[in-house]
Amino acid sequence: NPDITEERLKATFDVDRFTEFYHGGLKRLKSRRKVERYLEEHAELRDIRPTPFMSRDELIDNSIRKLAGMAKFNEMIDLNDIEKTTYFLQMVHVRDSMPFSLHYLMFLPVLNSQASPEQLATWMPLALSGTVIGTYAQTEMGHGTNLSKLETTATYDPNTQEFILHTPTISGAKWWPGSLGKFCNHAIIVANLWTQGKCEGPHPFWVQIRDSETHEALKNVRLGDIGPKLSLNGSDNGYLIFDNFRIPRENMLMRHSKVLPDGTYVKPPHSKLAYGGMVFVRSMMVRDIANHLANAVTIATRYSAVRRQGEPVPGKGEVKILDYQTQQYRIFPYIAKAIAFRIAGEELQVIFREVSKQLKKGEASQLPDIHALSSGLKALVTFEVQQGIEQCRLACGGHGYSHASGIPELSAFSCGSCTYEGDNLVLMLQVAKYLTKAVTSPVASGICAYLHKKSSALQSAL
Amino acid sequence: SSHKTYSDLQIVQDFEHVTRRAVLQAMDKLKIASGTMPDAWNRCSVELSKAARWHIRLYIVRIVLSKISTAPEDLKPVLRTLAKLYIFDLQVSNKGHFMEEGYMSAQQIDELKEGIWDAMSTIRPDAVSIVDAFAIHEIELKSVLGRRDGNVYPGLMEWTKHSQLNEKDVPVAFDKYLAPIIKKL
Repeated sequence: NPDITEERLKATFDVDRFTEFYHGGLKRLKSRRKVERYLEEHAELRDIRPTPFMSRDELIDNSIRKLAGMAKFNEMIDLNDIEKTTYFLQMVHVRDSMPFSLHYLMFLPVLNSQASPEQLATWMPLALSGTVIGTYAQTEMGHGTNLSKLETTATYDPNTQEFILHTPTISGAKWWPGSLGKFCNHAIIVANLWTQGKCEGPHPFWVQIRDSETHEALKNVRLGDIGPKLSLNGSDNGYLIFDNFRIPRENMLMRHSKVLPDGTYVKPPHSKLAYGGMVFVRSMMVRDIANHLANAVTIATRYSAVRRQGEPVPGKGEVKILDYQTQQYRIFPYIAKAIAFRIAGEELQVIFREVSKQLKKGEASQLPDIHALSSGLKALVTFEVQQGIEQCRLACGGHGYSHASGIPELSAFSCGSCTYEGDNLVLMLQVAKYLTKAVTSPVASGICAYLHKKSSALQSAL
Repeated sequence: SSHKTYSDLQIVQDFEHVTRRAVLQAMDKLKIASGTMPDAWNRCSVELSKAARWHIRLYIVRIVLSKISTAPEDLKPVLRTLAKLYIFDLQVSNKGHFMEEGYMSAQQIDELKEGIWDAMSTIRPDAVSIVDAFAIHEIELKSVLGRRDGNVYPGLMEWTKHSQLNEKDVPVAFDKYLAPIIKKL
C-alpha cells in the first residue's frame, strides 16, 4: 500500500534499534523472533479460521486442538525461560485463553514460590508433564480481595492427619474463570486454615479435583461452568464446591508456614510471604496489558495512515485521517502511554526478581513496597489501557466496532484485567494504606522518600 | 524555562510536589475524620485512592525518564518526545492539581499545552514507524485494519469469506420466520 510505504520512508530513527530497545535487547528480540518463525512454520498451531467467527464450543475445541498438538512442540516450553514460554503460549492462543493458561501463568509460579523443596520434587514433574492440569482458586462467589474473609475452610484432623476442605455456603463456592470447572484436574485452593481450634488465616493447598484418567469429578467435589464471559472463552468459567473433602496433611503448601502432624501451626517468618505469587502475576500483567495497548495503537495508527477522509482543499484529494490533529490527539498520547507502561512493567519485573532473591534468603523488608507498587501499577495501567483501547476503537471509526479490526477482542480482554487479580479500586486503597504507613513512619526511603521531603520551590521552575 | 528546556529533574520535582500534596491532604482528612467517625477510612476513600494514583503516576514518570536517559543516543530524541507527550498531557489533564495554591500558573499550563502540540507534530512523521517498532506479529495482532501491508480494504473482503452467513444467499432464519409472514401479506 503506497500510503503506508510513504509513512515508513519518513522515519527519523532506526526502527530496528527502537525494536531492540523496546524488547529489552537483541537477545530477547532474537528469542521472540524464533518463536514467531516457529509459529509460521507450524500451521497446526494456528487458528483454522478467525476466532471471532467461532461459537464458544468451537473456540474451546480450537484451543484444545492446539493444546493437544503442543505436546509435540515441548521444545518451546521451557520453565527456565519463562519469557520465551509465555510468548509461545501467547502466540498460539493469543487472547482466547485455553485450559492451560492459568496452569502456566499462576499454578506453576505459585507452586514454585509456595511449595517446599520436597513438595516441588514430587509435584513439579507431574505439573510439567501435562498429567496435571492446574489452576489457582482463591476467589469465591462472595469474596474477592478480602482474603481474610474467605469462607472455604481447611480444618486439620490430627487423627487421620488430613485437612477437611469445606464450602459452608453457596457464596463460599470457589469461582475462577480460568478453567476451574471443566478442564483442570488439580487446583491450588486458598482456604482459611483451622487447626487446634484456631483459625490461622488463608493458606494454599494442592488439591486434586478430578480423576486423572476418567477426568470425572472426585467424590465430595462439585464443579462446573457458570457460563460465557465477555472474553477469554477458550477457558471455562468455573465454580467449585467442597463437601467435607479430605486431603493429606502434606498437601498444604509448606514453604513458609507448616502444620505439624500433631496439628501445631508453624508461622511463616514474614506475614506477607504468601503474597509473592500475586506480586509475580501482577508484575507480568502490567507488561502484558501494556502490550494490548501497543496492539491497539498499532492498529489505529496504521489504519489512520491508509484511511482518507475529507477534502480540506477542494480538488487536492482526500487527506489521511492521521493528518488531523484530533486523530493524532486520540492516538499519540496512547502510543506514549504504551511505551511508558511497558517500561514500568519491565522495571517491576526487575524489582520482583531482586525481591525474590532476597526472599529466598529470608529477607522480606522490601515485600510491602513491591506489593503496593505492583498493586497500584496493575490498577492504574489496566484502567488507562482500557481507556486507550476505546480511543483507538473510536479512531478506527465504524470499522473499530467490527471484529475485523481486532479492537473488540483487545477491549474485551483488557477490561477483565480491571477486576481480576484484585479489583482496581481495592488495590488503590491498599496502596493508600501503605502510603499512610510511609507518611507516619519516622523515615521513608525508596519510592516513598519524596513524602518526607519539602517542596524545593514554592512554584514550578517551568 | 520553556517546555523545551523543562528538565527531567524539574518534572520529577513537580510531580513529587503534587503527589505529596495529594497524599498529605488525604491523610489530614483521614486524621480529622478518625477522631469523630468510626467509618473514617470509608469516608476518605475517594481522596485516598486518588492520592494512591498520584503515587503510581509519579513512579511511572520517574522510571520512564530514568530509562530513557539510558537509551541509545540516536533513539533519545524520539523517546523523549514521546515521554514529554505522556507527561505534559498528564499535567494538562490534571492541571487543577498543579495549579493549587499557585504552584503553577495558567501561563505555565499554556506552555505545557504548546509542548503537547509540538510533540504531536514531531511524532506525526514517525508515527507508523514507532508502532512498527513494537514489532507485533500479525498472528498476535489479529487485525485486518492494522495489517502491516496496509491493504485494509482487500483484507476486509477476504475476511467476509469466513462469515457463515455468506454460506447461503438467503439466511435460514429468513426462510423460517420472515418468509411465511411476508407471503401472507
